[in-house]
Amino acid sequence: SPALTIENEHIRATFDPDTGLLMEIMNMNQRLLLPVRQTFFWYNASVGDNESDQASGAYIFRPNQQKPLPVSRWAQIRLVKTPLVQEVHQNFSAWCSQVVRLYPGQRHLELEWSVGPIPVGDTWGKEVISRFDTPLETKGRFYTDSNGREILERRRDYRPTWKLNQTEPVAGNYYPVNTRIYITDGKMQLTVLTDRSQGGSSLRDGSLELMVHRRLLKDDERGVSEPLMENGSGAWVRGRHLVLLDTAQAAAAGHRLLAEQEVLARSPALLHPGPAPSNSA
Amino acid sequence: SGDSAPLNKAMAVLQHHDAVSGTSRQHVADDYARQLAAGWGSCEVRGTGLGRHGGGDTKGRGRGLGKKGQGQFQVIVYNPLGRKVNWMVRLPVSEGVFVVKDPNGRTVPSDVVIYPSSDSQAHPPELLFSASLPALGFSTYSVAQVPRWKPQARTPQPIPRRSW
Repeated sequence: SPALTIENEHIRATFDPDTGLLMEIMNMNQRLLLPVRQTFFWYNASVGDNESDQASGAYIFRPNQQKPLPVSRWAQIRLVKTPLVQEVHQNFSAWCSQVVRLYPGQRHLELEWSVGPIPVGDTWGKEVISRFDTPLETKGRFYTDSNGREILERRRDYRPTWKLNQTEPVAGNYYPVNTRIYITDGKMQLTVLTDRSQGGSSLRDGSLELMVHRRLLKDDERGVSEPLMENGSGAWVRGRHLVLLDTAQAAAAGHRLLAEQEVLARSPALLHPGPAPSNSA
Repeated sequence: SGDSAPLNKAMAVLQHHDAVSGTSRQHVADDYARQLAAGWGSCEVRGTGLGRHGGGDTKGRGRGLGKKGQGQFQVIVYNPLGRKVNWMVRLPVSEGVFVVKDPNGRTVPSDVVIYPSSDSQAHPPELLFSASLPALGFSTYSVAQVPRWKPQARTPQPIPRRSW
């Protein structure tokens, strides 16, 4: 069946009809087309191994293998199209779903993900990521922000201030992402804005990942003496990733303005009918 | 009336790295959430009666707006940015048709999106409309539910055929 698309005058997202996954993003203004495969994976949390008895926990991220496992290889999808919004609802599993949303005039894709309660009946702690895979030749480099202001260049298995002996190929390449992470080949740039601080990395050229939720079964011996095992309302988390595709030159203007809108968000209030205070600057 | 001091105090307590990064025991995390919720609650203007569950219940705040007899409400949206923005307002409503007017009384395009999901509680219908917000200011939109149109039994008039 034909590929499924949602688009407005600035951006088009195309979904694979067989898997239901996002497979391509096009910036209509710049005529940029980038194959982007986005889906969810989970790292099996370490409980200690023969190299180190360090377990993954509230203070420590340490997967027990480099390769994350897919939540699902495909998503069941539903399309909602109205004059004011176009949405693709993706259902990956009973505990992982996402809505890819596009409003008229919007220059970014909104990915509203919902994860949880993460099942741990198999006695494995899980650390769930959203991963974007593209053919961009990024030469081991990616970029993360520091508190929404300075953008820092990150290089895989490298530290600028000392000679790194990398012992944790995954966790040793994870960095704090307060508002955005991006990858670029010097010509095209894929930027993902977050609505909260998350861990993020680029473990392979052209790939970008953000950790969205965790549920662990063992304490990491750093003082909490309790595993990071949400049982209450925190077991279920919903958030948004805003995805921008642009030329490397034009990208900063886009993500800086959008990040401001994200962190200085509008606030609605609902009121009984009555004399409406008209709008006021 | 609302009071934001408790929320300020809660936010001050939650500057601790345990609150920011979740490196605390569960009961501590729960207490952080309790302080935030209490602070947030005291900010709310109570008794607007817009919730689905009747006037006093603030838990349902905003859910299922437009219940019978409460088919009118106003939405004030504040924009903290130093520049004008357009923002798609999404409000959970009971099904129905709504008319949305901007601060100048002009009707703005709106939509009620009904989700094809089995569990309507998880995905209640949503009223969408685009709000235009001034820099560092607010706009007030009025929303009114249009009474459901009851089709009067009437014989359909034959449509005069036009020759194309």
